[in-house]
Amino acid sequence: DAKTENHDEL
Amino acid sequence: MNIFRLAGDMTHLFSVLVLLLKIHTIKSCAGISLKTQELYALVFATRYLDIFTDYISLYNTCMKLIFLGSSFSIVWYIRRHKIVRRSYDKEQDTFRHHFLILPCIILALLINEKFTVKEVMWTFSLYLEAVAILPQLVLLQRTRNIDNLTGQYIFLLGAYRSLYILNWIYRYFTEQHYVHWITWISGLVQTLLYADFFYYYFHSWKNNEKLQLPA
Repeated sequence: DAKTENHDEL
Repeated sequence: MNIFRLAGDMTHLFSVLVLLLKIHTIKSCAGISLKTQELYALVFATRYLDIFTDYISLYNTCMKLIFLGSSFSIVWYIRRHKIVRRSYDKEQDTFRHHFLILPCIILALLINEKFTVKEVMWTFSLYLEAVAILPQLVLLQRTRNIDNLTGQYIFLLGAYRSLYILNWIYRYFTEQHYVHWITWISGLVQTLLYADFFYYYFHSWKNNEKLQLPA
């Protein structure tokens, strides 16, 4: 899903 | 968010603040490699391209702004500040960091999770971050003596990536589909580069003597 696509880590 | 990642981000934040504090208060960048700082500014610039397009959280956006602001202001201080720039050791800081950038670009074009501009730039920033410390470590080998703040800066920088490795292990076991081999391998390489520095840092701290790196 889009969430894992976006890298949520710095 | 887990405790390892939060601790890692705080350690990373603290490392750049220690460096900014050092440069701002004693108006000196002795022992600091401008090349490493430029590489870090490039890492953040290429990694946070999505800062205005993908909103993840207030924390995420704030931290990105802080890292971008601090890394570019450190580069500005060393390059432009009339007092600080005099203490920059141009002759010793000779690592040809351009030789690091090109292989990282090529590798990012070859090995990435998705062949889009944003993703390739993000992957490039990961590879570059893994090797960005090299000019600084080479400079330390050359100048031999490490003042406390520089030693703490490098120690914190290495510690942040080690904490991130714990974060990746934690996320692997707690979130299904959380697999990012590229991140994990480049993060591991990065931490290993600090390994020998940690060894000497720990021993000098244990024997309570000045930190000296072998020639």
